[in-house]
Amino acid sequence: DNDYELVELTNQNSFYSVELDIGTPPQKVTVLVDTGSSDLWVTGSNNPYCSTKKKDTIDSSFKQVNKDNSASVVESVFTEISYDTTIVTSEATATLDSTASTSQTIDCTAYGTFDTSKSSTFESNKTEFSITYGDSTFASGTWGRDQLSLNDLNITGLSFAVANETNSTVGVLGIGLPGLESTYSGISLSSAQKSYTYNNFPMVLKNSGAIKSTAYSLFANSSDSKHGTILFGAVDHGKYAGDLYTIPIINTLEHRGYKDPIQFQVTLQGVGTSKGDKEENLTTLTTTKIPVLLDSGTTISYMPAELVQMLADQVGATYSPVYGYYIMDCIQEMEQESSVIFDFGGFYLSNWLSDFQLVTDSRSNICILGIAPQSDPTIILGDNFLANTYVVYDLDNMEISMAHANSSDDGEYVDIIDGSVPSALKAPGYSSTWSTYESIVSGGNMFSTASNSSTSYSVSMSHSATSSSSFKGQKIQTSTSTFSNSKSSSTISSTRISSPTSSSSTRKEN
Amino acid sequence: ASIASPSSATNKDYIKVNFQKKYGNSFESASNDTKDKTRLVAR
Repeated sequence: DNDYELVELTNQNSFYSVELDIGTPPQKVTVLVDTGSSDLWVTGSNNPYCSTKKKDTIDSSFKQVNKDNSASVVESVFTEISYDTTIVTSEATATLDSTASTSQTIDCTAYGTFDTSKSSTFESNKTEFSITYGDSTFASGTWGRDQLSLNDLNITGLSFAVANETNSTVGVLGIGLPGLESTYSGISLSSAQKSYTYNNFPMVLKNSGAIKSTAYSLFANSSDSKHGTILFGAVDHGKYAGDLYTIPIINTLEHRGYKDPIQFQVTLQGVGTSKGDKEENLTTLTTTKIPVLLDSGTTISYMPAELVQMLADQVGATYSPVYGYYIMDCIQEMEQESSVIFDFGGFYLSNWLSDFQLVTDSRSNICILGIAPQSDPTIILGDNFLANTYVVYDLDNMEISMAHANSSDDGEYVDIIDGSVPSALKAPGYSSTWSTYESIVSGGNMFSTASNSSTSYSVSMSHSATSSSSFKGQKIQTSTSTFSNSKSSSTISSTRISSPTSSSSTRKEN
Repeated sequence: ASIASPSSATNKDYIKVNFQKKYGNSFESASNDTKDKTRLVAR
């Protein structure tokens, strides 16, 4: 009777976390696993943002429904947590609009804090730590070392920071490139401070001889799974379908003085859609080359605003100023649906559109498109893309290999990465990488290249429900893309299993 | 740093790290529970 109801959005956030044991005696702290940053830090027990009383914390999970709106749009205010670090360039803009305000206090008991005074082995190296993330959360404190283990892996000796001031609810295990370390590219470095890199987690594993190459494979597992896996130093051929294709990591900050890439960005050479199984329903949205960040610390995905508009027009989504996102009808299970197809340079990865939907529980079947507009002329592919993609990050060779993930638990076939990624093929478009920002031109034909080669993309997607109990409601999408050009012909067939229960396949952060 | 890898992966030249996937509408309320928690609450 007071014109609105509170609606709690369905439980769809996701982030990847591991538990650390720090100090003597060990104190447990949970941290977010993040390929979009490169430092490990934990919340100090003296963080003034920690609320002493639970009621202090403001939980933004309740939404207001405006009843007199015929669309009964669910107003949602949530902050996308993206942990890609803000880098010291004049272009650095907050890629995300954040409703979190630093005046909010946080519940630090959820993920634990570290009290240095209660550890007899903590050594501070008296160096200041400070980091700011793309969602305007920050952490500042001191670097140090202590007894440290992750799951049952002893990683004592790895430098980490203790944040005595942070508005982030959870600490971060950044496993990105050394160039992204806050001691090297952090925005807080004063001109006097000399920037330097240090051995972060992946490098400590390599330097200690635990792994042969500074490389790891991320298997985010299916969208409603309880855990995923990172294989440091190896690749598991049982976790992907089709072939692994390799492309180079690109440097979008060379003009800012960084001579090598400092973040996991690769070139996206085209974005398109397909509708159902029919080949003629392939549509190219653009073939403009766009840098893409593959970021496990971001839950949904982001694209330049004009590209999101092109996709929205294609799939029938409309922008909702109330949400600040595009909304559309929820795709029903087993409905013939579209796919979003990414051309990474002659190999294609396609995701069901429903994997990019965030389900609200408003009764009007409204879904949020989990590909949001951003002002940056780049793309962030977050967890809702990574849930269907097997990604090998090769920090030594500055390359990334990808394939469709296979979460049907076909067993383990582990190969050591020693010099290069076993069985990975160089992508046909390996060398035609992004070089400069261009305005995004719509159209083109990503499914066949121009005159000089007869590359053609033929898609045969069969969506079929499997009845077996363990895969109830699963759809099998087989996309076969065939390449033939003057030098070689390779047939890529990739079978991808994706769950139509899209409500749990997409996430949003508070 | 001296890496004493778990006995399960000792001398295998790779380290397997499982991570949790936590779901929720906020970090504070996130859990491993992937079931949809939908509630229409009239204020």
